[in-house]
Amino acid sequence: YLYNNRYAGDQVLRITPRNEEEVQVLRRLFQNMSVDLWQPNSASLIHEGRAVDVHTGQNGTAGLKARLRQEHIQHSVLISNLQEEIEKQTGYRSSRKRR
Amino acid sequence: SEFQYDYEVYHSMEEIQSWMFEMNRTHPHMLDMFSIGRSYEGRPLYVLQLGKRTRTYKKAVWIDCGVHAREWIGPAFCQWFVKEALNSYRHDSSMRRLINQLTFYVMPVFNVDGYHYSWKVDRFWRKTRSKNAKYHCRGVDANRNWKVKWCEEGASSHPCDDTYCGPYPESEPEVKAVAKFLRKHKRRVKAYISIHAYAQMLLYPYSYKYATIPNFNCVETAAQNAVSALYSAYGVRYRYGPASTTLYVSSGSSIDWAYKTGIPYAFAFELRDTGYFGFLLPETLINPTCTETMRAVRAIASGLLKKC
Repeated sequence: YLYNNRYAGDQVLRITPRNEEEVQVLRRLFQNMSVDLWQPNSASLIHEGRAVDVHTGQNGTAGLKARLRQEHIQHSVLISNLQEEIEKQTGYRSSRKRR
Repeated sequence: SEFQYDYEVYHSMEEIQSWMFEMNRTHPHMLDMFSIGRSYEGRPLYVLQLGKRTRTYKKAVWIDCGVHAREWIGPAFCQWFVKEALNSYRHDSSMRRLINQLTFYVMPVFNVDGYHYSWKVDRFWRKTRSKNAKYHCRGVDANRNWKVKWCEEGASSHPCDDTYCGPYPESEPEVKAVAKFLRKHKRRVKAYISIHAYAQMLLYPYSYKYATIPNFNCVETAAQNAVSALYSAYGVRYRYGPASTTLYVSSGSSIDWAYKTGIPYAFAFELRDTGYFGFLLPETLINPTCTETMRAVRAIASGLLKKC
């Protein structure tokens, strides 16, 4: 496995804060959680109506989703298994190598 | 034997460096390869100078790719640009005109340490790989480390943050080397282009403030032409405008520094996509993404040969 399979089960969620209150909730949330923000690249840059793409680890995804549901913040799953996407991204190469 | 290089897959740092040496060896009249310094971990910072050698004064375009390590489509585009420029020189008169009348400085991988690290250890690494004596976290955001409104809004002073601005401006040897080169050649360099991902945007100054640049009309026109050219390839729509309003406010960015240094056209591309794959853009999309971006960069370069 690429990267020793470290991204197995990791996901990328898309969250769209609809108002300033949700923006503040997200900023507070991400100050205390170790997540990998893809877009924007800092919690301080989260704005109302702007999509937030966040990479969460296998262990943190359920908790983050639960918290988002609790706060009634809209979210969707962009990438449901990051390891699979990584394998696909350069899968062509490894198959070539195997060949 | 004919040098076979697959431009439609992502390549490691070592492969990209070998490719540069090979292109330099096989195109002595069109390409010149040199190093502008060394990275934090001691890797050479190679630049390819593309263009017909002449004694006369020529305007120049600077293109850097891979400022942020995980944005792999950037280095793929820089390699694609060089390959296309060389391959189309003979049969494409407008490309020939660009290469004859302009010099292109192309830096396929700006953040060589980070790119290598993103291949080997952490696919989603963003920053450089410099060490901080007091913190265990490594790396500086190379696009928050330029000496322009350094470390203010949109940047972080905490070494563990992804937008860490660094201990001082140009603290990163990679940033210092490029800044030094551009300062030295600023009379000739008329356009600065930095390739990032993802969001499908074309951004120009200012990033650090909500204000209109003095040559707004010319830059806005150049951006409009660029995104129209890009759209003409596959119908992909890019948003464009000042970075502060189109994306967000951020200080210490390379396009603001280039503009402040006197380079009249400074752009940052955010290439595909808008989040479906994000940083994991599949290799099958390298060709269309690079083809459309090539049209946009050519449009910007062509604009330099006209008066505005």
